[in-house]
Amino acid sequence: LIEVAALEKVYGAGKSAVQALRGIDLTIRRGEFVAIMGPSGSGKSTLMNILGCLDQPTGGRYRLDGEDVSTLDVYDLADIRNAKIGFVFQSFNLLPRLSALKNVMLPMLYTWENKPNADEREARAIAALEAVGLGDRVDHRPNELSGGQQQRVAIARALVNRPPLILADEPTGNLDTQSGEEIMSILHRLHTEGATVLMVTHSPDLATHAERIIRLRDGVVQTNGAGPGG
Amino acid sequence: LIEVAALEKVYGAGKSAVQALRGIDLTIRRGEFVAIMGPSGSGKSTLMNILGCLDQPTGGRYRLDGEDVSTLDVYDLADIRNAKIGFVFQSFNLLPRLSALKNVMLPMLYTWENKPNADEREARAIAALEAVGLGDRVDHRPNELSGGQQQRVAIARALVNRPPLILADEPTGNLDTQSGEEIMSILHRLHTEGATVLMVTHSPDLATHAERIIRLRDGVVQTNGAGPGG
Ligand SMILES: Nc1ncnc2c1ncn2[C@@H]1O[C@H](COP(=O)(O)OP(=O)(O)OP(=O)(O)O)[C@@H](O)[C@H]1O
Ligand SMILES: Nc1ncnc2c1ncn2[C@@H]1O[C@H](COP(=O)(O)OP(=O)(O)OP(=O)(O)O)[C@@H](O)[C@H]1O
Ligand SMILES: [Mg+2]
Ligand SMILES: [Mg+2]
Repeated sequence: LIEVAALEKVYGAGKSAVQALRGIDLTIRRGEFVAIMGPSGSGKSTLMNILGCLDQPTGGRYRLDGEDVSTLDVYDLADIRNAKIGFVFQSFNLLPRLSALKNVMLPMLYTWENKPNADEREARAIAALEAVGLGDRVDHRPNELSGGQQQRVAIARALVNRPPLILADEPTGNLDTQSGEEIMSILHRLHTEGATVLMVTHSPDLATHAERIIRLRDGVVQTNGAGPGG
Repeated sequence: LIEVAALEKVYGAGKSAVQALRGIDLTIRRGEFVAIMGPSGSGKSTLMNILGCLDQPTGGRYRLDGEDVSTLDVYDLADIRNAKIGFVFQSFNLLPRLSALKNVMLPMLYTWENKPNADEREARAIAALEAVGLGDRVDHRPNELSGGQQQRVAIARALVNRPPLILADEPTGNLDTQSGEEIMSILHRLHTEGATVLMVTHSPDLATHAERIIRLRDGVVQTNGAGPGG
């Protein structure tokens, strides 16, 4: 359950200040599948970074699961990010010196409850890479992978812990239509199993997979979409 | 004029060798507008890097403007890249410590004939950034820009010297439909003015802007497209 009220984010100060978010109001219920669309530069990644507890707003309020995120300390936030949220970054953010396999195994190192042992971590990472069609690329490092393959490693890493909240920032921008549809069916499956999915996309076709489409423009919500939350 | 015969590219060796290109035959005439499509991992970026003189094939031959590229030395290749080719990279490759403006000014430093002075370089870079809708972001560094804005800086940088050969590797993957169409109209205008354009894209809609579509699959040309060259 995500509740955002009058959310603001300003970068910089004075004459060169950029108002990336200018008062966002949003409610997303547990288990929803929401697409976020809007022009380049309209604030989508900025919003996702705040929802993913990777950045702080400069105004307004964000409650996640009923908790005001601004009251949480650094350790609580790290806990939430590791245990509750799977984030697919627009620019992938893979560790360049680790193989695809090691990159995907990383989130499992930070789980405190029921931490899997090394063999199990490896087995689950391999399964996650096979699910995105990269079973034969597990030992490649990011610079030995195509753009779309790097994007799929980022997806596998975000999903390997089966997080209850999935934030996917343009997960198919570097993928052909078929690979993009395969990723969508993975997201669908996780959604049917109970995950809440927020997906930024520029593709109107892929947005139709969601139950609800939110459109941003110049840092505000332009349309809040039909659907249970809106 | 691009002539490619039996082009091969193998990464690595032995058991883990990857045959990224397995014998590509292609002819592209001056002034053509060609779209290159194919599944993720099929060899598109590998082919583009060889055509852009950024990488060497491991087999076969590449003639550019009648010259066998494998006979050219390091200086000739650098000359060709700077004077003749504008490359839009799939992962942008912007210099992180330079502003958008300085990034776009960079290619003009390397032109030997008719090198513009500093004021003219700055004026042309500003014009290029305005053409892609970033006139108000010229002093931002890459990490102060959205994903699609970074992509547009990469596009502006590739085009600022008005090169005769434009290689664009998925130039609109991070752009909304409208921004993508604006980029396509820039490519169209340069094409009408005489440029040869090769564009990798995953979007069937954008591919229709080209005169000819080449499809790769597993490192070979699957279809060579209708049109003057093929
Ligand atoms: N340095 C490398 N070492 C080993 N394999 C590599 C290397 N670079 C690329 N590859 C492999 O070569 C193949 C082709 O890569 P390429 O980047 O050309 O694909 P692509 O068609 O551009 O894909 P995408 O649409 O995902 O960008 C891929 O299967 C990739 O894993
Ligand atoms: N560190 C920063 N400093 C200054 N401005 C910034 C910074 N980061 C982002 N911006 C600006 O904030 C605005 C919103 O950026 P954001 O990354 O959220 O856009 P977006 O909707 O994700 O766009 P895209 O579709 O291109 O990825 C942009 O106009 C951008 O220039
Ligand atoms: Mg973004
Ligand atoms: Mg590629």
